[in-house]
Amino acid sequence: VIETHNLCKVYKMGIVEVNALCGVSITVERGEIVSIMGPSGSGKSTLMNLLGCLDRPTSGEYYLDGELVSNLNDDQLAEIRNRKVGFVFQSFNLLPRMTALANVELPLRYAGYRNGRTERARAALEAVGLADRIHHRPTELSGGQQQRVAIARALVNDPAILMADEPTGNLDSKSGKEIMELILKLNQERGTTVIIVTHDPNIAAQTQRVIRLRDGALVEDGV
Amino acid sequence: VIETHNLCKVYKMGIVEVNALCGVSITVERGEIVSIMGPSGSGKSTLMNLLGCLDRPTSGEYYLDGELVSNLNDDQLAEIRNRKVGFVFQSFNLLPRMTALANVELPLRYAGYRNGRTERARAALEAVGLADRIHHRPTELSGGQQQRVAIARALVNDPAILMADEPTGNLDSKSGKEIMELILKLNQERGTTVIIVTHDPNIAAQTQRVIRLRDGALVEDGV
Ligand SMILES: Nc1ncnc2c1ncn2[C@@H]1O[C@H](COP(=O)(O)OP(=O)(O)OP(=O)(O)O)[C@@H](O)[C@H]1O
Ligand SMILES: Nc1ncnc2c1ncn2[C@@H]1O[C@H](COP(=O)(O)OP(=O)(O)OP(=O)(O)O)[C@@H](O)[C@H]1O
Ligand SMILES: [Mg+2]
Ligand SMILES: [Mg+2]
Repeated sequence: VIETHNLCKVYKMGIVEVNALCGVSITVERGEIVSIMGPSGSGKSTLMNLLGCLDRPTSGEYYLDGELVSNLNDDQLAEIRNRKVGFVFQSFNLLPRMTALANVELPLRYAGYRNGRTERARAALEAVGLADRIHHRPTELSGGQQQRVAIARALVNDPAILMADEPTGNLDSKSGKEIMELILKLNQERGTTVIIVTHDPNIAAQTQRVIRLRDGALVEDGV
Repeated sequence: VIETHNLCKVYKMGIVEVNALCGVSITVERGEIVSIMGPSGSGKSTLMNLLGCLDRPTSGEYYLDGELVSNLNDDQLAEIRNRKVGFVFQSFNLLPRMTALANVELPLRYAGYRNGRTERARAALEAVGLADRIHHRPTELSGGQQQRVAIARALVNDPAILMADEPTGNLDSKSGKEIMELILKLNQERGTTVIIVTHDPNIAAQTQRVIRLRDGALVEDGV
């Protein structure tokens, strides 16, 4: 379902060029659950942003469901993103002036749901253990609670593909375990394709395959 | 050096009251290195904000270096904070329009350094492995790099007390190890008092004592 050929991303800062990603070719089958690991700064979030259609590569091709997406314009990318991908950002990206409930309802609005949004959002927040925090705004939540709101928001639309950038970094081991059980259940019961960036070997051990990056390049791809 | 009696923090949200912290009494000796652990939402960051003089308790007393600080006004709190505490925030709190170098120089300005600020800031960034990223702004840095800038900023002033709220949550195990070595070295060579909130038992194992919270209350305090 995901196929990249020689993906590269170069950030330009004035005359300086940062090669964040170089020649990355990976394939992810429908229904697979894979993890991406690598040192801080090795290009994991950069790769996730390309896979999640949040950014365009500097060179290389990216096929999503057989469709070339690496050269689409912003509107076309946004439309694919909203329809197919649930994305958990490394820094959550919650809207600060909306409650947890309103934040989680947002993708349902964009998807055109007229009824039942509040119930679905509430159920998603319950699934991540935040039933009693739904009316809190992000600044009224702990770090791990904000992370769980971001996870609930990514899942509320039942996406075909879940991409999570370090989803348990702010969670204690018990909460992290509950989140992984939730993700594994979606993968096993609904066939959701899952890509998780993680620094935690315990999380990676629960996925089928580990893709390793170092200095922007692929160094390992296997079980 | 740190002594609290029955510290409580209640957040008021309209008519709802959230008891984030209740009756916490702890003591930290000068030169000790302790960790604080507990489930997501158990009150760790709330406690750290009180200890770091970033907030005032609803009730209870807090003595820092024998001085009652729990009833000081904002200016007095800020003055104590800048002079004695280096604080690493769970969400980094970097200034988005300044470079990493400028962010790390900031505490030196507040402390009144006229010369050598840039060299000290550069050295701090080098110590956390970011020598080649000093002119990047936060949005031009990876999550783990932003975390390390926040750590460098907390250390650049040689504070008597380092308080770090989950300083390795976004770091791979190698970078996390390097940061811990840096912190342990400060503790052993300069007698810096260190309090680390962490979800990582590997980090906690390297401290002298673990303070555990659950639902805002102290449940364990020992080795
Ligand atoms: N401004 C606020 N208003 C209302 N409730 C708040 C506010 N800030 C925090 N809380 C609540 O207080 C409790 C403790 O929050 P705190 O941030 O101290 O938790 P924590 O132990 O640091 O959690 P984590 O490990 O997830 O970072 C949480 O349940 C949170 O929802
Ligand atoms: N907008 C940008 N401009 C310039 N350089 C950037 C920009 N964004 C990221 N970088 C650089 O690209 C490299 C890869 O960044 P990326 O965020 O993908 O790393 P990462 O693997 O996710 O790291 P972490 O584990 O710390 O989150 C880093 O060295 C970073 O400094
Ligand atoms: Mg990242
Ligand atoms: Mg916290």
